[in-house]
Amino acid sequence: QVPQIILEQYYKSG
Amino acid sequence: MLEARLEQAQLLKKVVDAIKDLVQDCNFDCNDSGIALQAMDNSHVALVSMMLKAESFNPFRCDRNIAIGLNLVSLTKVLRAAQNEDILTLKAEDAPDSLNLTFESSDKDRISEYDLKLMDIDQEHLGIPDTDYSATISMPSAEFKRICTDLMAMSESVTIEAGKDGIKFACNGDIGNGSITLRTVQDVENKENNIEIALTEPVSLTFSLKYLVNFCKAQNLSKTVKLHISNEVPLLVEYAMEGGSYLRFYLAPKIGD
Repeated sequence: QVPQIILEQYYKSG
Repeated sequence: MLEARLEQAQLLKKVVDAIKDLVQDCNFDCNDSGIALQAMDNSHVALVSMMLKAESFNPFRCDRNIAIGLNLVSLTKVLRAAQNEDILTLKAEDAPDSLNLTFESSDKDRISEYDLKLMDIDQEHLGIPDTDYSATISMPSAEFKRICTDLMAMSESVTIEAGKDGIKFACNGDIGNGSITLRTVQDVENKENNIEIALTEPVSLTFSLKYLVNFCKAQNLSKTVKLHISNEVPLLVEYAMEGGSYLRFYLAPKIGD
């Protein structure tokens, strides 16, 4: 099992 | 107001079909350049970015920014009433509470008209910068689907490795492991069969196959698919359509030990 990253860790909101 | 006429309803049917299992409530953002959509799935791991350019419609009129808040399950119910070859027209007022859809059979003997109630959707928007990816792979969309489906039978994730020798899709599961390596293909007679690999540096990233298999529902939109990969950023899976329109999926990677 490898941890899943979420998109906000790469792209800024707004 | 918005007035957008598609020569064939199947374009919108296929797009909505491809994304409806990933995102449910989303805005169609309309302006004079076309109809755009950006939406993340509930887990914030995958993002859909759709652009239906004005050039894909004939005619296309939209004189100001209009947000059309749609539930895609409801839209699917209405689009089911359209035949693939029907002429489809979308109409909406400037601050709409409904979307008007008409489907006209190509021999013009039947016109169906529907009004779909709209929703007020406050959507989170991510700024995705233009990115120079380390590897760009172009391949038949059917081939990509087969690879993802085959590997999903063995494992929940796939490691995509692009290097000078080709691109390798590898997985490790409880019952064993498997991999598929693709090398460049140049089919002069049928360019849709080409596999092109543009590489500036080797990359290796791991992704959830569940999402990739979901993206492959867009296979009917385009005979080819492009994968853009860099070590530092999410994967971009792109299906290009006529008129400069596109359907893009972004997928955040998994991080190994």
